Amino acid sequence: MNIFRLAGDMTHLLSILVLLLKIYATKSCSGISRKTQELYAIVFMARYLDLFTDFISVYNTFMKLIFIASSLAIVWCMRFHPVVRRSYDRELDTFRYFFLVGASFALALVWHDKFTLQEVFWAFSIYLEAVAILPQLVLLQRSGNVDNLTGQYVFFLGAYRAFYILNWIYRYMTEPRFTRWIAGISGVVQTALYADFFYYYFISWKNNSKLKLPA
Amino acid sequence: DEQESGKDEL
Repeated sequence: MNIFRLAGDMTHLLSILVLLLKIYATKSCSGISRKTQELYAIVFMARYLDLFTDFISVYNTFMKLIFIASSLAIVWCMRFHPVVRRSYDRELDTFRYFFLVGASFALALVWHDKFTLQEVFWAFSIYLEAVAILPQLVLLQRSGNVDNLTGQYVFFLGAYRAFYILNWIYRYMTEPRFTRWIAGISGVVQTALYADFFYYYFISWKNNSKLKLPA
Repeated sequence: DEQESGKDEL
């Protein structure tokens, strides 16, 4: 564990806490893409198949449980909670994410570390996570003004993978034979997708103005 | 080897 990876995990956890706060405090999920939340639930379930077979550390197991439980809880809230579900932007959250799932799985069948069920699903989860934010970014562009908590949620979610890129660079330089090409390249693509969001987020922070993404 | 291909990250 290095400082970059810890910062990445804490930033990821923070993004989830901010989203839970937004939904709990405002009893609303307006501006949140349910499709992105569902993709993340798939990402975590596909990635943590080793949850009960490979014990790495208490921290590792604890965080995996947190990520799986929180993503499923958020999807449940957005689908079934009597108050929260009413504020879902159904007509704006129309990204056909089936293609993202299909393409990621097809790529995982071709490019993986080892051709085992666990490794193929791990690669699948890496590719899917790289594009999972797309429905959310599309929704932000369509829904015009973005409330602060939603903006912070997306910002921390994008920032966590940037910390992981620093972590991979650090490990590549300090650990012999360390390579994570699949996660590394996907992580760069994932973080690059946030580029324009980060730009408008920085502008809104500098001008102390409302975050607005051009349609 | 396990560590090498092992997935120790989240």
